[in-house]
Amino acid sequence: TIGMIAIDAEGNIGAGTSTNGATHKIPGRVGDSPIPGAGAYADNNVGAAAATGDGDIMMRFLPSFMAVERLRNGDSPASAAEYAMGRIIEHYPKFMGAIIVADREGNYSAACFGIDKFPYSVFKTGQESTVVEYVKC
Amino acid sequence: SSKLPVVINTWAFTNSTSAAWKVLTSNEGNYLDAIVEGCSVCEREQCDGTVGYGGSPDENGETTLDAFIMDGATMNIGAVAGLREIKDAISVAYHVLKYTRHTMLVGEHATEFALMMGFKRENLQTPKSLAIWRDWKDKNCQPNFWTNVLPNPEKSCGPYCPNTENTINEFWKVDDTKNNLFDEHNHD
Repeated sequence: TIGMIAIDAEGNIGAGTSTNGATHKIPGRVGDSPIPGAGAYADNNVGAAAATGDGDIMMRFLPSFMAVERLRNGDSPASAAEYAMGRIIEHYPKFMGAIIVADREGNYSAACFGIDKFPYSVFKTGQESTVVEYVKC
Repeated sequence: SSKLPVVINTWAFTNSTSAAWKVLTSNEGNYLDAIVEGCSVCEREQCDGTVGYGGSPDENGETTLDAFIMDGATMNIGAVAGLREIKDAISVAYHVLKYTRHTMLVGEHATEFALMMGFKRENLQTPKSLAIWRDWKDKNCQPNFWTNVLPNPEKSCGPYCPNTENTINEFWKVDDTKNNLFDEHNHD
């Protein structure tokens, strides 16, 4: 899955996902990617988030919505990302997933669980090209 | 903010990030167009086999696509789920956002909507996805996502039926000591 956040110079925020889902899924199964608040969420007043991983689990916790709401309550992107992952891990300690979070100012972070490290790609003002950043899970 | 604009996406799918940035900063479109172009690049490039056609075959060997786009200015959303035989999932989702008052369309009806919007019906199966599916069938359909069914899904392919004998010891339990079925190469 790809999950993406784009914020323009005026602070307009978009979020999106695209995926072919889980390999060997039961026909008809849909993961978190198209579910509002699960795969991604955006609110110009606050920020946005996009998640990736085990969609059967993630869609039960709406981690992207959760992260955006934490931003609304004053969390940093890093804290919001970690909180959203933490809510899942409480119940599913073998879960695999990750989330990227950006606030409306352009600050961003990520959190992950179940793999060693999670790569995410960033293109921001002042950069010549896309940079891959990592967060340790 | 001096930190804007910015594009961020999951995984090291850098061509998608760059494509979205180009749209965002060159007056080729707005922030939603940037999302569509960025994700479309991944669909065309079949990023890691987890995006686009020819990846993640289901138990019947078919690839279906899910996509979502949200406008943070209006809270409008377009989404498709279980989209069949259309390659441009994120673009179809954007059409749901732009040209309907709905939020999500699914399955064959989402395909019909896409055809009406001018998209082309195409086979999403590729030789690679067919090989992945055949290999899985040859391994007695392992791993799979079934539980508490007969025959034992950890040993046999379907078709399955519910294990209704209601004897707890006879239920096939998911082995929690095994690794998750999801990893860097198999994810939503």
